[in-house]
Amino acid sequence: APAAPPPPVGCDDPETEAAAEFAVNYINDHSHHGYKFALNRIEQVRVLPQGPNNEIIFLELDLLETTCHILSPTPLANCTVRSFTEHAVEGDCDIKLQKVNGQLSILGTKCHSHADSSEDIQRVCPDCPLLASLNDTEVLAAVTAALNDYNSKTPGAYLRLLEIGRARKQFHPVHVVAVEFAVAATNCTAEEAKANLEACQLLPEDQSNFGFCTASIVTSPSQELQADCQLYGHQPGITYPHQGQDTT
Amino acid sequence: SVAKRAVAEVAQHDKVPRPVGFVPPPPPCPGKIHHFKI
Repeated sequence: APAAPPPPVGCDDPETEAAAEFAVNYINDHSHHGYKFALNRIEQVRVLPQGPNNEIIFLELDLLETTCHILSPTPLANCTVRSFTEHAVEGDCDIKLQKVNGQLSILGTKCHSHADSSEDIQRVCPDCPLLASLNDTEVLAAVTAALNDYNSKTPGAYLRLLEIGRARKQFHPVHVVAVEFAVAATNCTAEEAKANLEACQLLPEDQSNFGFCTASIVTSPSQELQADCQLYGHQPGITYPHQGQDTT
Repeated sequence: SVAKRAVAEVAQHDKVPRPVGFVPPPPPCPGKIHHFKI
């Protein structure tokens, strides 16, 4: 009698979860913009046997944006997924993998992301700020003001904008623009940059020379600016061993 | 003319009764939601 076909592979099977984790790490490692994404749900899995110990795996994954910028050294496992009320962003990915003798490799990925609808957020949280366009005039002004403010008050390296990651606007009860952006340290101080900005060069691409800023600007009823930047080299919770220090 | 056949009734009679306490297996996909569904 012919052998019975193998039972269908389930989305919650350990092998599928392992393939999904491998795929999410690959996607984050090969992304250079925005934030790290975390697995939310495995939507579909299909396995095509190719021969002994060789199979092709197709995965459909539902991902969610985390608060970790893609340049952050924080491991994905320690990154917090954005809450629904922060105007969550979802990623949908189709991935093709190969598994040979238990070893996974990626053959192709195709992802696109989209934010949750504003109506959904407002239904649950009417006062929550909503995502704004990254090239919105108020957003650009807020990022410039925040970076200038931070650079003028900080004696360390002059920071330059790498990219704006997120922006949200709220109109009631106060008018607030909240922004998040990635920065890179230069070889200048703020004073040197004021004298000759062109001469300020980005430091060599070391992870500790990148950083991340959050800022909020209230324009009504009164003006108020709060900006905070953190270089990843000095990120709390991550220990960077010094010379001679036990690195266990 | 079209003759009506009692297919549904026959199928009902052929149905094997499930043992007491039987829990159907979960659908293989989609998987569990780790955080929340948008």
